[in-house]
Amino acid sequence: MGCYPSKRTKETPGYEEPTVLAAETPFTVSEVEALYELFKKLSRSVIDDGLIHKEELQLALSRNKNRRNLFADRIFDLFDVKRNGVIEFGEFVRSLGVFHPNAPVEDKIHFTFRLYDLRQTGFIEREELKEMVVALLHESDLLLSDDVVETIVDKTFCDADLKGDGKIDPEEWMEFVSKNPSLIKNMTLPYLMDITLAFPSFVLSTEVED
Amino acid sequence: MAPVTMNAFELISTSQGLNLSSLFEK
Repeated sequence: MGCYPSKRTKETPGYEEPTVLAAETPFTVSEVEALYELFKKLSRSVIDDGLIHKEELQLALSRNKNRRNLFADRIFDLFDVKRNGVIEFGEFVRSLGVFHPNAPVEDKIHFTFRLYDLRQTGFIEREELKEMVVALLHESDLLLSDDVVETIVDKTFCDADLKGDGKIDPEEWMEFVSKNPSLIKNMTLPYLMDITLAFPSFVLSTEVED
Repeated sequence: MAPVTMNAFELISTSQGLNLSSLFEK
């Protein structure tokens, strides 16, 4: 490679060195390099520019880039840390780090809180909870009467809002998830433990030892 | 199914949009 920047650095905006990302996340250097293969695949699915656009994440998560999905939108918003409308490689790896089986549970709980705090007020409000339930029902083509939805939302909100002030704060959320650990089941991706097996092509070209 | 006893957050967590394992499916 000599004194020239690597091809990846030149070609991919926002590319960050795997050694740097590995030092900040639960991933090894090899795993970060494998994630780069996944990132490349996702980032060229609609617009081939080395960045993940909202439609590309939407396509990967819901198989339909045109059907808006509230939750895929929220995932995109949290991954897009710089808030510039695209997910860069570093943002992708750092965000996925939270989903690693070895990532701290507190990080997973914090991530879900931010995910469900739709309007970023620092609280999960009843209205937001209802909006998410309605979105989920719509996505799943499930029909429940408004009365039933209200009952589900009321009961859940009552259980989580320990202080009874009409909103769920981060402390209450932590307590609620501790009592209902299944709520963060989707925050752990076993795939991330063997990502190098899923995307082995980099192994032949890696130059850095873990 | 007994919807009134459901935990709303549990219901939400089943969303396909939150199922990031689909990123790894080929």
